[in-house]
Amino acid sequence: YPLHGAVTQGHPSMDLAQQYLEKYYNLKKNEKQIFKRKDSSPVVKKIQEMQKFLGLEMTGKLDSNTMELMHKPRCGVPDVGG
Amino acid sequence: FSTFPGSPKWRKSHITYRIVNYTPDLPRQSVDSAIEKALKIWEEVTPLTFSRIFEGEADIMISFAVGEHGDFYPFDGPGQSLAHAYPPGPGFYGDVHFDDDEKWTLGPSGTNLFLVAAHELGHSLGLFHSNNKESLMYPVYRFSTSPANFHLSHDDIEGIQSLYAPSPS
Repeated sequence: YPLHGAVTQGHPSMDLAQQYLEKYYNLKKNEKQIFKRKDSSPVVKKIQEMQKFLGLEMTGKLDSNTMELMHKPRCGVPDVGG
Repeated sequence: FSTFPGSPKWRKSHITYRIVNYTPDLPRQSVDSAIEKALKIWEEVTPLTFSRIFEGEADIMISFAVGEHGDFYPFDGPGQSLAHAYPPGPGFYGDVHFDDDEKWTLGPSGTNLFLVAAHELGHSLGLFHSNNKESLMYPVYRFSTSPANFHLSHDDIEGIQSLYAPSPS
């Protein structure tokens, strides 16, 4: 899997990431479809954007630090303007 | 720090607020006091003053709600999204909504109402999220300091003063 070796399609981590990016990082519907394709570079960019904003290492992967932060409670206002 | 697109802000220095309803998690007096304290931290560093009204439309309408609650941003049950608020402006702008599926507390357990209120009121005054982890306006909740000793970070103060100037005192 191009995002992270340990994460597969339909995995709860993937669902959380998709929801998180959609809700707080303006992931659009056409970009969501990319989760189902092999070329995930726009999603990797979104993950990097999120990691940069939240002060994480910009790996573009759903690593443990990123997943940990995504599970934390937070403000519902998106981090990027819509 | 950052501000909302177009940097909306209140064009007056006296702002009204109204607590529309209460969470069952805390006594009403505790909610009133947490909101008052949260407003005070912004009042101390700007020329802004706040007064409470009990009926009619206030600039900042504060409410507790669960799930879908009349805007396009339904709450999501316990965890993750704790609250949201709108930037300054008429109508629903400036308003603060707390997710009442959270366990609201005044201590380190559950979700501290004062800290979340202070963050959300930052949005009501025009601050957007900060990527500075020490800032109150960082989007992820953390209970790192006793609310009794709470201080805004330099980032928060610079941000709010970029919109409203420093406190005259």
